[in-house]
Amino acid sequence: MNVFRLAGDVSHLVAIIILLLKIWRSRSCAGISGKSQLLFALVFTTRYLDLFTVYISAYNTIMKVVFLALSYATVYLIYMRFRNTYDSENDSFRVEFLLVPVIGLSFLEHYAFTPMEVLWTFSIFLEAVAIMPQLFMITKTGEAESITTHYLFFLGLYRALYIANWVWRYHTEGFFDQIAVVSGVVQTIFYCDFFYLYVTKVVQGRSKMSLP
Amino acid sequence: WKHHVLHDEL
Repeated sequence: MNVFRLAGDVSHLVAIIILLLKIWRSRSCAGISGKSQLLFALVFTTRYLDLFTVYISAYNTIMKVVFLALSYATVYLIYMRFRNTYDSENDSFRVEFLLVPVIGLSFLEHYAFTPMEVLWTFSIFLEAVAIMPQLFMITKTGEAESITTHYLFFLGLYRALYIANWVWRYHTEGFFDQIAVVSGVVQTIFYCDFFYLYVTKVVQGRSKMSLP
Repeated sequence: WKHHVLHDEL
């Protein structure tokens, strides 16, 4: 555990809580892609199957359970509790275009050909692209509420901090997880364009982010 | 490459 990793996990948690609170307080999931949230729930489910097989630390176990619970709570709020506010019309990204290549890639590239390892690899690849339905929705409607952009900011910050964590771990322990690093870098690149818009529009005090 | 089947990150 290093400071980058801890800060990364905390930003990830903050992002998820921001989204959950936004939906709960406004009693609405307008502008939120239910598909992205379903994909994130699938990411956590397939990655954290090792909760039943290996014990790493209390921190690790607690965080996994919290991420799973919060992601399912978010999906529940969007698709059940506040489904009348869900904008399915604009959440029209074709998820199969992500799932099919990701399933194919996880069969091609993995550390071991076992169900757990292939599912772990699937979760790593899927996480890299899971935000795309949300970014697509923002592009389609041409705007995002500032609270939604704060959510995306913390999610992107988490990815950037994980890269710093890998650089740190490479130098201090010689740790290098090829699959996680390559897809982590790809994932972070998706946020770069958004980061630019966030800094230039939202931070400068506008309540909504409109696309140029 | 060093292979890691123990995944200690989230």
